[in-house]
Amino acid sequence: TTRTPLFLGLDVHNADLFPETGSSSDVVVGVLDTGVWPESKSFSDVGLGPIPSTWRGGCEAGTNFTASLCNRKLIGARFFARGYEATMGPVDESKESRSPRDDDGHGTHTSSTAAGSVVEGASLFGFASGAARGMARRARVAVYKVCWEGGCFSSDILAAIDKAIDDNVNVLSMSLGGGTSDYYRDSVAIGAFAAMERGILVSCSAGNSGPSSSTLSNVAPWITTVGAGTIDRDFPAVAVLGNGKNYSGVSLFKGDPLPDKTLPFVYAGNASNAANGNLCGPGTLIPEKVKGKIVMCDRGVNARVQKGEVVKAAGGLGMILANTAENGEELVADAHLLPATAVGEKAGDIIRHYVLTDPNPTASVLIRGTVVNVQPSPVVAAFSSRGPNSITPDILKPDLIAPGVNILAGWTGSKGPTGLASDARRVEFNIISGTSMSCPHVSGLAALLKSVHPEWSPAAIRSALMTTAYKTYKDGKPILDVTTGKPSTPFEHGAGHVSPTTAINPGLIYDLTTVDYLGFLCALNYTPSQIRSVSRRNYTCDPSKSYSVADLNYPSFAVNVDGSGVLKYTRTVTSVGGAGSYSVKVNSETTEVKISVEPAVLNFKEINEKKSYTVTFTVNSSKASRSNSFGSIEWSDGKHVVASPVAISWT
Amino acid sequence: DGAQHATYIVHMAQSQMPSGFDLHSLWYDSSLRSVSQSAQLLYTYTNAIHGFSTRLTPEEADSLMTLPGVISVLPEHRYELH
Repeated sequence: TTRTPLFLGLDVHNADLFPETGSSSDVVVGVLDTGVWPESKSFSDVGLGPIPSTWRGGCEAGTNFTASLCNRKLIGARFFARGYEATMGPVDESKESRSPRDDDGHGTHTSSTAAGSVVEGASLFGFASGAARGMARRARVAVYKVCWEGGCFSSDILAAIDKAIDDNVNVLSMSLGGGTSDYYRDSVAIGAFAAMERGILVSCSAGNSGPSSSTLSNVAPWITTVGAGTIDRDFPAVAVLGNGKNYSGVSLFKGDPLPDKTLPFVYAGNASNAANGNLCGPGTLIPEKVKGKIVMCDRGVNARVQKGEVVKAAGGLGMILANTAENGEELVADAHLLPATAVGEKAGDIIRHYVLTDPNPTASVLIRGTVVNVQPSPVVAAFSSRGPNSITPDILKPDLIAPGVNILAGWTGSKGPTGLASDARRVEFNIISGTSMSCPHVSGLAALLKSVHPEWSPAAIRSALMTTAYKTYKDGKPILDVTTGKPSTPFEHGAGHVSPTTAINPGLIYDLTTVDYLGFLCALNYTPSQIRSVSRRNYTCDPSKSYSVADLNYPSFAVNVDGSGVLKYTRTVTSVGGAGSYSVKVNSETTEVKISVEPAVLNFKEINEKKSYTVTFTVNSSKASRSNSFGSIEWSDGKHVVASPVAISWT
Repeated sequence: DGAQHATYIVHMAQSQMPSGFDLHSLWYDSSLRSVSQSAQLLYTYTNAIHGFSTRLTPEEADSLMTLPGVISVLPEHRYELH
């Protein structure tokens, strides 16, 4: 990617933090996705040493893919189609390759984000130009193609995880989800449990069903669940109206500009015979009413880029695409097929009023290119799925957020940047958005941490990424949620935005073992059969023990209270930063919830020493059901800050 | 008839494999044989889960569930890219 390494502090002055020694190139990131375009420069292996001796994976040949396409960067490439084909019939080889080859682009984008090699002069039509690199640019990549045109089927996903464990990957990156079902029914959760037991960190996308609450995917506590935020880069494109007003939007259109005057302007809803003609769906625009004009479309139902395709096919010269209340002011840029700009809800409402009331509405679109140092950033993306955790409300999810809006990374040579069949353009890099993009950022950062701390468990790595995540901008103001324009909460940003340069040295970590997770399953009152489905073992919960989800040594707190009451939680921290005296600081945003911690000081004499503390939440009054209050618990020795978010919900 | 079939993920209790089998996959295949003449093993799993995936009718899935060593027979799930 370009810009996000700088945004995350991974640029040169932090190179000492992540020594590019042998270990940094011995970590293998496994990516379950749509495969890989091996010719992408992001998979150059220049400067990489021999394949790690621990590696047991391989390269599978198939349509348009020979084993020789692998190298010392792309060290593994497998594909899994039996489950897909059993349900959907044979892979349609006219559309996609029955091989690890990525004919979609998504898998090349995510795997190059996580661990792509440095590529100088990368850009999409000149947008977002710079040196592209993965988060762990010296890590190795192994791709497991499990997603096909018709979706990603769990029997294939399990087979890929089965193989990735055999192959000995260190990190698994899965930018996919399937709604919310109990862990013992969720193949991603089940496969991730097995991977976790082998010391593999599993990083997953939180889902793009925001801004509604309780929309998260991949919430198993042994998975690192990643939401999406913006970075400090934008692609402004101005909507110019005939009344002299201008409104800022975004666009990645590259091509002949519109003439230097405003053009007749029409609202799609008035140029269609369809009830929802305002959405610019296929075949819904009347060419006679659209030809030679700028068309205003509303977001929703069909893909944004398809709306542009529909306007162009009907003879429109340009498009102004307006957000709805659901997307608010979030601006996701697209490589439209015609001059187009996407504007936020507020501007959209004003522009719609103009086009519907002005007797002779005219408009134009001015593409402005790339701007950086955009503030405030990060802002939580509207589409980023949010908590509370609908499967286990007592586990706070998402865990954290990472860059997921307008991310440039590698792309397939089979499809254009819009992914539309009519898009004959071919690009090496593309700019797309989603928690699919934030997940591999964290996968790559986890690989970086693993290369520096090979002895750390997946839970320790996730803990380091969470307790060092930031929740405020440099000026101390809280991170905003684009949906509301107000501060986001831990239900949106989890522990905050990932900060690799501090995660490398977190001071204390909250560790978790398989037995802890088995205790968690007992706390859920799982039957022996359900525990066996998840853990592949005959585990008997101790009848004399009272298990509680609250006992899971998680680096964050989700407290669900019925009315008022006193709740106690115990946590155990391990000193990975060596000796030190840590003092606690608690914060609660409301006096109705008092947070106290005993002891208030933890003195560590040596590295890897463990100490426990107890948190008491005293909730003094009962609030309306489903209301929330937030706070934090921070330990500091003056050098490290080990922060945990607290979310309190009245049930 | 194909319309009735669906893919199922079958979790097995590995430790309950009868002594007469050398390989789990042979045990799985034998279990499958006892509920369906035509069903094939799509995949056998050893790390992610202990078990296999296969195409069955709902009735065959119910019958499989009654066999010794079968922990669960769950319908396949379709996931989407985020």
